[in-house]
Amino acid sequence: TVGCVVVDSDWRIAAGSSTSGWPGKLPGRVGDSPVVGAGVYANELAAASCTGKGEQILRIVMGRMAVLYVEEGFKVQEAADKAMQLLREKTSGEAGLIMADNSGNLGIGFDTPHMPVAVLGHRGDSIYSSMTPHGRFLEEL
Amino acid sequence: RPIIVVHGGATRFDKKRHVAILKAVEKAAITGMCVLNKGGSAVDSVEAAIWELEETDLFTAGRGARPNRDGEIEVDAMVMDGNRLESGAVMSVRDIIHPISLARYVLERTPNSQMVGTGANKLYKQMISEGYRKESKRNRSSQTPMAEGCD
Repeated sequence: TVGCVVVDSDWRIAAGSSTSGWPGKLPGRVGDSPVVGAGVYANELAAASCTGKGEQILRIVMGRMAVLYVEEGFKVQEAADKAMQLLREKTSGEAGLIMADNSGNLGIGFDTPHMPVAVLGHRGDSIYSSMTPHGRFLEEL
Repeated sequence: RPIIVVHGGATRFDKKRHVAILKAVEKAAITGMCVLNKGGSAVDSVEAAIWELEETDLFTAGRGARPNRDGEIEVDAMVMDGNRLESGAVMSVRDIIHPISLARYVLERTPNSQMVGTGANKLYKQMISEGYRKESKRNRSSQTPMAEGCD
């Protein structure tokens, strides 16, 4: 699965996702990626693109929940953390998400060994990328 | 200022591919930003960035799509415009490399939000015949016009 969240200079927000699911899946199986609110959600305030075990993401409507936390007043990284916490509490996990709000603040969370991420535009023209975007990576952002 | 965040999936990746994977997500972010710098919208940027990731074989999407139990390629994609609170998605569409552009087509050119299976494949042919996206090779549509000239 691949995904993306963008905030443009007019504070418009969009998010997307694309996937084939896992090798050998049952024909006709659809995971979270193309389901609004699960794999992807965006409104005028924030957006999220999720990835990982689709059935677990679907169970908690992860993308919508993450954005809802921003609506409730949480900072974007806090919202991403709360979405991951909900995932762990209610499911067996193995997922992650990227988020942004309309001010360009970011949130990233995952509980898998890797989730390659690239960020551009946050600080000038510097591009940030990591296979494990947590800890120091988030602090630098 | 605009910002773009790209991911390549939450899983475990073979270490020997890490460098290529990071280059791919960086390239996708750069393309997405290029589209914004050329006046494109957030939706234009999302489509262009994901198209770049679909164009590699590093992820389980696009050229990297894995066959299902019966050996068929079925892909899903979605794009959502936050300010319009509208989305376009395709599910279980077969044998196309860039479903993100088809999802964009659903968003922009149909009154519907989600298209599935053979209906989505028919819509792909309609998208190509209308010239919404060119087809560079069979079942392989070209980048969004906003990304032309981005390298």
